[in-house]
Amino acid sequence: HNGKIEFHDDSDEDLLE
Amino acid sequence: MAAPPDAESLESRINRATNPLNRDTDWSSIHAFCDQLNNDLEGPQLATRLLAHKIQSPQEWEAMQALLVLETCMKNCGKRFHSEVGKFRFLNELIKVVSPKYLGSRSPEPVKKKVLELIYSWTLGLPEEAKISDAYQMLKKQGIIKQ
Repeated sequence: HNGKIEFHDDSDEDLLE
Repeated sequence: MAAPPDAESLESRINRATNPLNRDTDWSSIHAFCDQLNNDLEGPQLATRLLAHKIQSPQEWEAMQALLVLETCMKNCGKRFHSEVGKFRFLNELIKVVSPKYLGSRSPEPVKKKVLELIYSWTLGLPEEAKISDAYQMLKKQGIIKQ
């Protein structure tokens, strides 16, 4: 547990290239 | 207990709003769809899935009406819908319509033009939705959006 607060945006996909 | 008559589903409203048999734009169904997605708990998520499917229809009129619903709801709905449209999960469906690697070669020209106009308008109207700008920049880089 690195103690860093991670902001977890709700799930999404990657941008299509 | 049957659902109250006005609790028509989002799906039936979008079907009515984009019915190829409509002779002209069915604004009451369009606004009913926008109002309903705003009120339903999962409304924005379901609405974007329904819209993506309609926008990818090979029937130009149906796709154009779905784009008009999308444009109207983006103007009338709140943050919940904006952030759902501003996810790559939905933006990718629009990219498939305009990208020759996916559906671009068979999408009707007016549909592709309208998709690009909407994405551009959102980069101006919704600068806080960073993923919309990312998608726009990617389309420009690929030459799908001309300078």
